[in-house]
Amino acid sequence: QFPPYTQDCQQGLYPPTDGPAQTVIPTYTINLDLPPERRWVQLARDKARGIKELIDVIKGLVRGFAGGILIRIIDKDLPKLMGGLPETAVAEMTAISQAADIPLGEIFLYNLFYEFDAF
Amino acid sequence: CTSIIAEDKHGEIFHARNLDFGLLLGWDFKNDTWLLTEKLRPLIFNGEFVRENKTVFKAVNFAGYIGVITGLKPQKYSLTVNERFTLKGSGIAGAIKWILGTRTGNWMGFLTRKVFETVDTFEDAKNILSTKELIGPIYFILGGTKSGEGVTITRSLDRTLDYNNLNVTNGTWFVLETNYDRWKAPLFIDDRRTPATKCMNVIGQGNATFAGLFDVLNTKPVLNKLTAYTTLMHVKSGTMDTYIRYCADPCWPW
Repeated sequence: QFPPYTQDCQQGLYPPTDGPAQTVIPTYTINLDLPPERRWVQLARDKARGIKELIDVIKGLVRGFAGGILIRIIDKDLPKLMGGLPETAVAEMTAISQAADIPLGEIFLYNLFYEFDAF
Repeated sequence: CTSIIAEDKHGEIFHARNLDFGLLLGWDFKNDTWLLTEKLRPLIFNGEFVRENKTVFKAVNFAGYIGVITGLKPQKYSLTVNERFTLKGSGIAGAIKWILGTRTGNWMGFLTRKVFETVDTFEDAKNILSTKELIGPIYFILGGTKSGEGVTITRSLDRTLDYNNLNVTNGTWFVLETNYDRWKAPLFIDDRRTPATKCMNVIGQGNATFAGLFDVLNTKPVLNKLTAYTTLMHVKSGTMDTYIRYCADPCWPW
């Protein structure tokens, strides 16, 4: 169908009783009393594989868009680029990087990607 | 993305959103899905941010991401963020400034996280989200607990371009934001505003509930192949329900 799309308004679908909307979403407690280095460790370990797979997709797409320049800048100048970020954010991303065994530059890129996408 | 704040006939405020992400970022021709969206869904989690054993705020997040794009501070306010695409005053300039060393702007995700950690009122959150310099343009959709506490904030890098406020006395019982400035027509191949608005008017203020909003967000193309999750929030009770979404064929890519 060509736009504009015209599906009738749906009714009576809540609460969803079957399908993927029934998927139980895990809950993690992020304890802000802990130092930033320890807040995300469990989550990062549990989801390391999924984060890596996602970042691989992002890197591929960024390479296709910017020819690898952006990734090279982030890899080469990472300490300088992170200079203006809140200290706790840097500490949290560093901890996630270590717990998930993913380079810090890639975690940094991932954390900015929602904004980069709009570019 | 589609974010909606609605006020029912008793002055209760409900905030709901579809998180759509991954547009033009790799199409899987075999499965008719977006590569990035498929990778995002398994990373969704509910985050309960606590201090001294008390909940400070709740957020729906992707593992590895430390900012907040969907969150609720119980009994205070709720916030969702929608991407804003613009050529004039785009985020490219803000990002280049950042890379070159001018660090006056805020990355949205870190700003919203800071707001949730440090700001306790709807008005203060609105003020900060309206005035802080940003790296890129964005829409903030902020809801509260009292009648009239709902607003979409259209942001450029350095200022607020527009507020769209709930105002039931003027008949505005809901505000709705997709990814387009409300004073402009959406791209005709990406018009989720018209069907969402139509469906809000079909359900009516009397059905401004989780059920009604879920139905609106379940109507294609408001629900589409980019939709990773649907979240329903009620600040007063501190309730935040999230559902992982897939859009069964026939379904539009965005």
